[in-house]
Amino acid sequence: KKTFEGNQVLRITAKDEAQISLLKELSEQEHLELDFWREPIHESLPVDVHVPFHSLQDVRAFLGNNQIQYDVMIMDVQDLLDDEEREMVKNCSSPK
Amino acid sequence: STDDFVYSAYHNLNEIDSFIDMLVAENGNLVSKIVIGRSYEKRSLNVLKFSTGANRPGIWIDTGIHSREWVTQASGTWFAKKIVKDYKRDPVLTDILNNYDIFLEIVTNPDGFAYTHNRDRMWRKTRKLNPGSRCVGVDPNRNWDAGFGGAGSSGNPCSQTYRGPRANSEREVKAIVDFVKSHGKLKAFVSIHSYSQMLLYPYGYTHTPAKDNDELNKLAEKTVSALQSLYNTQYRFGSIITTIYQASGGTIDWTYNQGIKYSYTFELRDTGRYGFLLPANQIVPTAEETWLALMTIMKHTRKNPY
Repeated sequence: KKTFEGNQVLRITAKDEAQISLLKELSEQEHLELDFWREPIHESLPVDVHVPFHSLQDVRAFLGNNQIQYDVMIMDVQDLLDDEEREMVKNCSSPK
Repeated sequence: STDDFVYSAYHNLNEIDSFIDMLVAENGNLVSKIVIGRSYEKRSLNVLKFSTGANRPGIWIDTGIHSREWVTQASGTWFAKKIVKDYKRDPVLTDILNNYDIFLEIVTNPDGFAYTHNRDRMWRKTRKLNPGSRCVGVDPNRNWDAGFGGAGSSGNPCSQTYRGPRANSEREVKAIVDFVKSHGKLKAFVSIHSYSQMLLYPYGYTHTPAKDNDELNKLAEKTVSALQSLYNTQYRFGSIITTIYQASGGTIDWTYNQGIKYSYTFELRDTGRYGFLLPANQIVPTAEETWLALMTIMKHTRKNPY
């Protein structure tokens, strides 16, 4: 089963079309294995991106260097999944 | 029974299939299960049919076409129970059901959904192997024969929006296409996704407004305010291409082009900071507010036969 320890989801706020274009370029960097939960579309809409731990440093550097504002929406994806799993086990209704 | 099913928790495919069979067994006079086909990995594609008479026009609702959007399958389960609970109690729903059938496909992408439980919680697409590629799966919301292959979908099997080798190449999509065509009298089609709190109508593949754009926009406005009335969840609404982006091969563009005027896509909540990992304690509030929206669309469909 795939796990997501250390992965984060960043909520990015682009301030203009130029920054949206930069984020679209970022989304094409396949080696970073980014998973855009909300695509870069328009500066009026937030961009949410799930960043694997191994790409965090590169992505943060890219955003910093381009003064693209972001904050951390999910600090550790695996923590949330563990909570979700615990909830499910607690409520598991085994098939009749 | 479905009375003690825990609607405020996420469930796996077996539990939802069990729920479906229990609901049918408990309400044989109102509910039946139709298997409209089989997925790539041969799982049955189950559709609940709520009907009070023969040869009725129909309303279609589907959830879970993108497998990781768990709040949608969970909401679909809640909708199913709501329909059987409210029939003959809620006069608006009773009037709708006395004139229209309701079809509800809760797990529209079962292979992907099973994979989110067993292997990768973040899986979105189908699980079909792509010949010649190490990447698996097709985006079932880019595989429809409406602007197929245009901008707003990808030809790269490794992309999350990979359109597939041709329109309707995905069995999960083809099964619905065949059902819609054979039924021939669907009057509303609602496909439910998450997340970003939007209500969208055609088109996504072209800037040309739908011929019913004004009516669809007015109904969307009413629908969104009905949804917002419960927990003040803010929604945007509009055509796909003007509200978010160009998306080709999308479900409701195809259903609209089939003549199903009231074709809508929902993007359900995340009002906080969870995205696809919406906590289970938000399932029921999400389903409750969305139900008010669905009732608005179904009531309008009932009052405006065409």
